[in-house]
Amino acid sequence: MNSPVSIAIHGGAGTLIKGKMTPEKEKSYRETLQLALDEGFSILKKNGSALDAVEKAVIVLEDSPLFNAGKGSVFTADGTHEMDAAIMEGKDLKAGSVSLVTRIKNPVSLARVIMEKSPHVLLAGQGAMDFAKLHGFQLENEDYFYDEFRYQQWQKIKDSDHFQLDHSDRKDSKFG
Amino acid sequence: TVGAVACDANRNIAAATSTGGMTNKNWGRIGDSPLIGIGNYANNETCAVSCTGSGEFFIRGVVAYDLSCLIEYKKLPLKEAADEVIFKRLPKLKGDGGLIAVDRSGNITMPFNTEGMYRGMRNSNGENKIAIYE
Repeated sequence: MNSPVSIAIHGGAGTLIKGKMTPEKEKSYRETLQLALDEGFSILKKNGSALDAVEKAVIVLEDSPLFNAGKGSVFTADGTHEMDAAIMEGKDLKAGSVSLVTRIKNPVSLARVIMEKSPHVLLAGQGAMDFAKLHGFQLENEDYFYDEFRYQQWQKIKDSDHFQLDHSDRKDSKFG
Repeated sequence: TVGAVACDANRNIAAATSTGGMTNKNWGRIGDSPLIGIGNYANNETCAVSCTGSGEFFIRGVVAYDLSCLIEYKKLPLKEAADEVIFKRLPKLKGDGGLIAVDRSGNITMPFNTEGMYRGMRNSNGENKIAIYE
């Protein structure tokens, strides 16, 4: 390698903080986090780009039901899943982002395609969905995003004005 | 919310962030994650950063770009700049959360000011850490 390479990742806890989860659950979290790190790092080790590495690491986390992104996305007030993602490279300040999309397996990859194949930085909602279809993104069934734990999280505050951040048990009325 | 930042062998850096939002959100609410300069930013001259936390406060604080500016204009080291943002500036807005950031020398910092943060880092010096913070 020409110079040192490094990668870091983060994931919210989905209200499960250390000390409140079973050893089995903690093991699952650790294994998924390690897999994301390893997949990203293996790209860097082969002289791949930082852009490829961060996209791959996030895809691993999006594909897990444990984290609030992609497959593990929480429920909206309407019982749907709305996802947001962004990606940016430091070399030339290129950026792409997507908001309020549904049924997209890996929103981070859609953000990257927006960066690389559109003149825009942020696409949202139905327009972003149309763009995704145009570029061959497959839509998953709603069942793909169903998770019993997330569903029960939603049931606790459904039909209220409360909303809840994924890393907190609080039910603040305005800012999560 | 999940995210990643990386520095490659050509000393280019990048950031990615993805979220499923907040439970029971409505009205088309979006947080900081898809907003460039707020929850995600990368600039080879400063750092790559991905944020997680209460999105409304990150939007008000323009957090990711604020970190980059502290490095660019105030010449702060990565860790010092990130600590300034998470432990001083964000609390002034009554916001909570954290970030991960890397610079083109491969330095990593991962500050946060709230519970339930999951973190991981790996580099070519052999460091490989996973941490779940209370």
